Amino acid sequence: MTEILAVANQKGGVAKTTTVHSLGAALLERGRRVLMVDLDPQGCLTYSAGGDPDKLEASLHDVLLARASAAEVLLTLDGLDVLPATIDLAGAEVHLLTRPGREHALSRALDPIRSRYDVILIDCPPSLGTLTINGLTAATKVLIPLQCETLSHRGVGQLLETIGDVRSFTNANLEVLGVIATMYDSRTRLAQATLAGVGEAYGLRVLEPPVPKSVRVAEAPGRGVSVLRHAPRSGSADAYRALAAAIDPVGSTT
Amino acid sequence: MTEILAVANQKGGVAKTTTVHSLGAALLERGRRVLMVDLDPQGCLTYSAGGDPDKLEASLHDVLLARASAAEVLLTLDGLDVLPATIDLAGAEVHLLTRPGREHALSRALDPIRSRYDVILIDCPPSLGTLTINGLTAATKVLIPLQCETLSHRGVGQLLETIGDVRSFTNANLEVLGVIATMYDSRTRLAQATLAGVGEAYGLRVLEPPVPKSVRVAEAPGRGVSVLRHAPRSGSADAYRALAAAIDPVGSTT
Ligand SMILES: Nc1ncnc2c1ncn2[C@@H]1O[C@H](COP(=O)(O)OP(=O)(O)OP(=O)(O)O)[C@@H](O)[C@H]1O
Ligand SMILES: Nc1ncnc2c1ncn2[C@@H]1O[C@H](COP(=O)(O)OP(=O)(O)OP(=O)(O)O)[C@@H](O)[C@H]1O
Ligand SMILES: [Mg+2]
Ligand SMILES: [Mg+2]
Repeated sequence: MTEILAVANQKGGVAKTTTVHSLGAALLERGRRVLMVDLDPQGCLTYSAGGDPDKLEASLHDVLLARASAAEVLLTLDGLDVLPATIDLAGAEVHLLTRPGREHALSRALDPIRSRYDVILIDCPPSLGTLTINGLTAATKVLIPLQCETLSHRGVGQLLETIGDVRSFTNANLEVLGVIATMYDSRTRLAQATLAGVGEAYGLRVLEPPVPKSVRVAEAPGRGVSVLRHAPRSGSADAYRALAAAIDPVGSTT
Repeated sequence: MTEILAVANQKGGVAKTTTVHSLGAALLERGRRVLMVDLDPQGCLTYSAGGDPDKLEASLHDVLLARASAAEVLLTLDGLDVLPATIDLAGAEVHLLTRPGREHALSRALDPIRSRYDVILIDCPPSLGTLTINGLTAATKVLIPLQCETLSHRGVGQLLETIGDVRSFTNANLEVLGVIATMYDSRTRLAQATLAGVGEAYGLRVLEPPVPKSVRVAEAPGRGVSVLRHAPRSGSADAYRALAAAIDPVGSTT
């Protein structure tokens, strides 16, 4: 049974893309078969994984509009399968608006290839629009990356409301797997207080450990590899490995 | 002649909201009459300025759909006028899609109150959709906040293309005022290299000084005030004051 994890948070810059890429790489290290889906027209995941969104002829956009199959559009980058995004995907929101069952476009697109994978990770854009709704509708569980600052904390309630709507209308089995504390600066009281506050305020499971803030993580996209390849012994790489062990559906290999 | 500055960057979390709020507060300190427009359904600017987006009855959404005037919906928070956002604004993208002249909704909404202000600052959401296009169409100039990391750098080309489209179709006089280096960590080579790279790659003016990274800035929204009020003598507050002096259309008062 394939685990499909939507990594979602409508707040910008909270490490959704970084979390999808790093968990993907860590699960691959553990021997899992992994697919990463880039649901963001900005194509940051595609770019971070070593692809070039500006040069791709076909992307997830064509797959959502049923013009191409996922298998045809798939890229394999550094061992990781990626369903890539291009800026065309910005048009998908508009095209899908007029189609019945528009929330299920991604789910339908993944059906033919689902069984090839143990885990599918979906990188959502910073909004609660049609693309994110597609990600939440296709998913078995939601992972919420949380930058431990006030403005990021404040969006969680709205996100949970949206997840509630998706459970009511398009995906009754969707669950929240938990919150990941990203780019965590353990020295500040703001970070500690925000993390404690979120668990209590929303009754969400906070996955361990937090991912430490490190320039190694920010450097990795420019080299087209994950932080596990760019800085394999960094605290951030190890944190993502530990988180992958915590969420691995096939059980720990350690 | 009112200066209307769209603060735009489709990458998430690069300090668009923080820059609008801090420049707004700094221009107010210099005796300018300032309006801040929250164009993001997540309402982070409204919240950071001390408002409560979840409790407002009317917002920019009603103004864009011509159901209320800007003057009716305006809030004054800590001396700053704010055209507030609520989550309803997410619906504006869809409602506006079917109306002719949809890119000019904000411009039309600002017409009756424009002359009350020296500077209007527009906080754009992390996307290049209808709301941001409205912000760019209503503006005289664009300010681009740039987090000096690879993924933020990579979106600049796309943003400039979008600005080019707006100049061709809906706002021929739009200019880019420049780039602001936000949450700048001067100790990392990544930050220095990215900042140097952006100026060269796109021929953009890089405004001085960069705004240093400081937890004081991240703490401010939780208190409903700008960093100029929360930590008036911090390096980040001073940087925003210097930037306000650089962009003040009425000329420096110092
Ligand atoms: N642990 C970390 N330490 C330092 N930098 C980090 C860390 N995690 C992510 N970053 C950097 O922070 C920036 C934002 O991360 P990222 O793009 O993954 O967030 P996002 O939520 O996907 O953003 P968006 O909302 O734009 O999609 C990137 O430049 C990334 O490299
Ligand atoms: N100079 C700084 N030092 C430290 N933290 C900062 C600084 N500037 C902004 N921040 C914090 O970084 C986070 C992102 O900033 P902000 O919300 O202003 O970005 P944004 O571009 O408006 O995000 P979005 O794309 O979601 O609208 C916030 O928690 C903010 O308080
Ligand atoms: Mg992203
Ligand atoms: Mg913002």
